[in-house]
Amino acid sequence: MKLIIAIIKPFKLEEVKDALADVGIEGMTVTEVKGFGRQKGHTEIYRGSEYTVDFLPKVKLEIVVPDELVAKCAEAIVKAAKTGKIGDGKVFVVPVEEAIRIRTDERGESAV
Amino acid sequence: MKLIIAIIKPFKLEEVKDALADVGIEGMTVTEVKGFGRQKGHTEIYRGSEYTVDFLPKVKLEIVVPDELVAKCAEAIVKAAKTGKIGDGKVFVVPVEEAIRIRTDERGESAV
Amino acid sequence: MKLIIAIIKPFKLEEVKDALADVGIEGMTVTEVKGFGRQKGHTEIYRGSEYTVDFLPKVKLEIVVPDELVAKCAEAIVKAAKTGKIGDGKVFVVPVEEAIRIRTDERGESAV
Amino acid sequence: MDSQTERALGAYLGLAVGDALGATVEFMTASEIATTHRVHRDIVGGGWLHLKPGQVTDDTQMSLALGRAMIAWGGWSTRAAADAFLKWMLSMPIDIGHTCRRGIRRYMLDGSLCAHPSDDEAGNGAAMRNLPVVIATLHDPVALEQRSLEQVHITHHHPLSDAATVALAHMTRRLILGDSIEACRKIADDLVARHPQFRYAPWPGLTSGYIVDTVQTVLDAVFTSSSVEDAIVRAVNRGGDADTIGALAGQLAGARYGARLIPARWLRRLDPGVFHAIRGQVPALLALSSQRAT
Ligand SMILES: Nc1ncnc2c1ncn2[C@@H]1O[C@H](COP(=O)(O)OP(=O)(O)O)[C@@H](O)[C@H]1O
Ligand SMILES: Nc1ncnc2c1ncn2[C@@H]1O[C@H](COP(=O)(O)OP(=O)(O)O)[C@@H](O)[C@H]1O
Ligand SMILES: Nc1ncnc2c1ncn2[C@@H]1O[C@H](COP(=O)(O)OP(=O)(O)O)[C@@H](O)[C@H]1O
Ligand SMILES: [Mg+2]
Ligand SMILES: [Mg+2]
Repeated sequence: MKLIIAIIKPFKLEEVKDALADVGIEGMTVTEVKGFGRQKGHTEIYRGSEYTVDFLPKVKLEIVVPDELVAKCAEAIVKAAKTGKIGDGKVFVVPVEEAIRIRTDERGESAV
Repeated sequence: MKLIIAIIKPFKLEEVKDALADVGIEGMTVTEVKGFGRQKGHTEIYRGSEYTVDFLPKVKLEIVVPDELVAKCAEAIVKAAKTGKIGDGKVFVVPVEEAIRIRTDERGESAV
Repeated sequence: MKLIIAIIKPFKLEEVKDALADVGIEGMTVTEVKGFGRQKGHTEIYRGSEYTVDFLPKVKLEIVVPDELVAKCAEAIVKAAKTGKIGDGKVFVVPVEEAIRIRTDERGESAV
Repeated sequence: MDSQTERALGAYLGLAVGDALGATVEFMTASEIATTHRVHRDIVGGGWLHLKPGQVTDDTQMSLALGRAMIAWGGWSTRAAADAFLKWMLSMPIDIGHTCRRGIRRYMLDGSLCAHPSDDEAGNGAAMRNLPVVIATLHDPVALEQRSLEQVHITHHHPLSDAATVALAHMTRRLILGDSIEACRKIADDLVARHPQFRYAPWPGLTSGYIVDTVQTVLDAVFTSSSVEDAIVRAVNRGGDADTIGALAGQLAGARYGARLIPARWLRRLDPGVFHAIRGQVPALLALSSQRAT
């Protein structure tokens, strides 16, 4: 199993969730985060001067999937989250050694 | 060492922390997250209100532990977090290659 | 590539970002989290108030970097985030098997 | 000033105003630009980098860093060029392309001056900063090629980026020396003969930072226009990597027509620090070109 971590633009969340549902993935954990990168933050007026806030709100998705679904899952996220403009985000794949469904004690792929 | 990621119902946090303290684990990092589950459209009571939105507030615990504590740690979390109802959550185990305690530069198991 | 997870004191964020910029690292994802430490019951000053609750606000940085940058990156974080007082935080290193830049479909080291 | 100096200055100022103008519409499509600006022809800043009017980006800044290093060194040193790029990166510039960042970081970590050959280094980030080498080797085409490739390879090591940088360097050189645009076209056509993917007529319509798309768009704009303003405006209104496309179109058109024919309203808007740095570097780089090759 792998943990797929995706950092995306917040307005893309629904579109990405739909694309994942289309490949049979409905379980995930979502966090609001601050993104720092090449994309510049919005400008704000503070004490009369304009300055650029250096982060942008992003949404982080964490999705544990069986190995055979990794490629489809990544592909679905990239396709749905892409706008072609700087700041679209990243997908990272991290190994997972065990998964447990708390409610039922199921382990491995049947836990996710 | 392993990183244990646990997604649990928010009201279970104290109970899980106590269960972890009982197996000697006191250090962890906690994040408020949104959970999306396989079971769509269910309602949950959260702070007295019934939710029918498609996500539910969850709490994510991240706990780095030495290998020999992984099983005990996972077991403690599952036992304490379980209600038997949909949405109890997950435990994931991810490999950790290095750990550093910033205050002292200690590395490896003595860092956590 | 590795995912570097750093838990630091919130006021240290700018200093850590500057130290990372000095080793050529600009991209990262930041989350506000709650830290629970081994050292119980200590108080910390946060926004002018003394805390005696059992958690403290922390900031989590997630930075995916190529292997050859891991040591310098961890070193920069530790040096900048250290105060020598309890609660300075942790750095963890987790393996990353794939990275994708959503905007361009680039993979691997050219994705981060 | 003599006409050659004026054309060298034209190339460098053309680069800077092309960068400043194009930066406003970088990453936009031609139709988005048309909707927002009708025709974008004035330096107004803004864009995805939130620029002040007249502010330049990495295209001009890396060129200035390279020029400054050559002048300080009194000749050529690839390591001095790499150090200049590193100092620039650490100054937290407004933008750095990913390939440039990775290359400069590699140099910082292990001191190596040459990137490994790689498929994903066919961007325009090395070609865009090469003008100071051209001006400093005006009378030595062998040194022009050698030094261009040495500075390019600090960050980009790909045959198409190599070929394009050298071709653009020769074109710019011929224009500064006073040759016609036809001499320039011959060099462009020789590039296409050796690497057919660079075929630019009819214009294929792509404007990304991929060196092929950039060069095609630049050559089409320059060869179908008859003034500096026309060349740069035509180039940047196509969007995409508009600041680099504008900078390279400005370099060629400025070399062709000379500094006096660059729109005065653009020069007035250009960041005064950049304007003065360029005016100082041009005679110093030309002085290097009249030394024997070291
Ligand atoms: N090395 C990194 N590690 C973790 N997250 C990153 C990294 N680089 C960028 N990010 C995240 O990706 C987002 C987009 O990055 P950015 O550089 O702005 O644009 P792009 O991905 O389009 O090239 C950032 O806001 C940040 O949340
Ligand atoms: N594949 C997954 N990857 C990451 N988190 C998940 C995944 N599936 C579920 N979750 C998290 O676990 C929570 C509970 O999942 P759910 O399917 O509702 O119930 P249960 O775990 O009881 O079967 C979700 O709200 C979400 O936070
Ligand atoms: N085992 C652990 N796993 C994950 N995070 C931890 C762990 N232990 C501590 N932390 C995080 O590090 C922070 C600092 O830990 P603490 O024990 O208070 O001090 P110190 O790191 O100085 O010894 C905590 O507030 C928490 O966010
Ligand atoms: Mg630029
Ligand atoms: Mg550009």
